[in-house]
Amino acid sequence: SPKSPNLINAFQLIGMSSCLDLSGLFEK
Amino acid sequence: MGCYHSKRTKETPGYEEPTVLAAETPFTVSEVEALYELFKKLSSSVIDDGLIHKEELQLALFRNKNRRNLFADRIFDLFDVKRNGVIEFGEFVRSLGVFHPNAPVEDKIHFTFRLYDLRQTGFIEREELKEMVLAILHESDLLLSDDVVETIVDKTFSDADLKGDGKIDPEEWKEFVSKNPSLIKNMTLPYLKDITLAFPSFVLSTEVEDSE
Repeated sequence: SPKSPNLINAFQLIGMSSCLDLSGLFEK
Repeated sequence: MGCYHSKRTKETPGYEEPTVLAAETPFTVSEVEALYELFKKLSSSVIDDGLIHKEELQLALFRNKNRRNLFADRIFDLFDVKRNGVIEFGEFVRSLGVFHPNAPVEDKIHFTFRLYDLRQTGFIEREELKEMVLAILHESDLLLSDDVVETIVDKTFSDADLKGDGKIDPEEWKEFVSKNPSLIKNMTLPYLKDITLAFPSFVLSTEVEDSE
């Protein structure tokens, strides 16, 4: 099927949320 | 696993023995002990009761205990397996285990599915996807027209909803992630492999020999 290379996947966009990066838990 | 004989009294509610947690997760006993050091720090940051409250998770993630966020709420809800409003030590370790580099990919895919299934219907629905997109746009002060948002959501949804029934089920999600592996990038925390280095204070006092 044809792809839209310029269109970001909505889940990739959501994954950019800082809240989904739990590495902050390990910061002293 | 070796013979475990604890001399310490753990009175923290929800505390579970590291040997038990290590047996059920990718962590070694030493790593679970190190996670207890982290847990103690997090669980005493706002209310010193040995349990992680939502404000404490928000404080750790945002440096602000009052900052609410859709995704932080979902993370908290998934960690709070007993749904009693707090994260206990066992819940903390078992949930973080999914983020371990050695955890099964299946577990990571399942966790993200539940994360995005906002209303816990067993499906990721279009409205939920749009709600999450709007939340990330709001969080990042990014402005996109409603037309663009609709286009992104429509395209993503049609790509993932292979059966075309208007909802993404776990099987479709697994297939979609296999085509887009970056979608579970956040589900692996390299820090967890070095947790004993990050929280080494237990090392001198640990009483259990790791079997690995």
